Amino acid sequence: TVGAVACDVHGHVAAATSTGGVTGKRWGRIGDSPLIGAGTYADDRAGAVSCTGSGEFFIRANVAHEICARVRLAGETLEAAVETVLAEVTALGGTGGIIVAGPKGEALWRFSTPGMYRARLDSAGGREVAVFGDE
Amino acid sequence: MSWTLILHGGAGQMTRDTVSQAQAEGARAALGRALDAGAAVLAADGAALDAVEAAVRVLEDDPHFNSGRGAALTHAGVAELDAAIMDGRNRNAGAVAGVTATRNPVSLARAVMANSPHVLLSGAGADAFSVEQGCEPATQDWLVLPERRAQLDEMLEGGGAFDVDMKYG
Repeated sequence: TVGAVACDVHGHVAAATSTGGVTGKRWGRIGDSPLIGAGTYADDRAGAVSCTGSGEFFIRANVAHEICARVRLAGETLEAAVETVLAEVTALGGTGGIIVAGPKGEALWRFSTPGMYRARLDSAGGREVAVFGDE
Repeated sequence: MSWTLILHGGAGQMTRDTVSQAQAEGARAALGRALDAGAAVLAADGAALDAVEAAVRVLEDDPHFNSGRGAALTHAGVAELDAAIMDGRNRNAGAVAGVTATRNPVSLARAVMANSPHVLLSGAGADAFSVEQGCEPATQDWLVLPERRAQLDEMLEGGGAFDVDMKYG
């Protein structure tokens, strides 16, 4: 699974996710990536979210929309919302990662696996590319 | 006003013991190219929507990631691809599931958003929509890599049990 989230100079956010699913999937199994609100969501009032991981758990926790709803309705920061919702996925038995871009320039990732292919870049010149959890 | 771009290429049991140096370096290079593609849009005051599509297209084309070319295979050995895109300005969204003949599923998802009254199209219908929309086609020969075929064979030899954590890349 791959994904991107961005905030542009106009303060608008967007999210995109693309995947092959899991090796050996059968019976038309679909994970969270194409499900709006589960693996992919974007709302200028909160942020843009793209997820990767054990899709069944990200669907059940409705991760991408839940993060945006916590920001919009409960006034949480994106960071707090991401950490809370990822902990819910973990409590259900799932693992994975989340990337988020906020309309105020917030940019963060969290993951509960040993590693995640990840990268970030911003207009101030900050650039980071990483693979392993300890980077 | 500033801009930000963040990418992922999948999360999982990736440690220095399980990911080869070559795989890690190849993935890092592709992530860098995807950053550059998205940044080219954002630095020109372009839309976040165009930036995320541009970045994901780079990663779909790169064989190091489980998407597009290099995707994980179904039990039957087919690359069945899913993608979604969403615009925070108006919460417009497009998605496809189970498509088998489009080079960049993220661009097909965008076509669903822009040129259909629907949000999610799946399977043969989504493949037909892709042809109608003139999305760049891809054969299974393009999408399926030998390494992915080998991973599937390894799983099937081991009984083929569906394991939600059995995730390659």
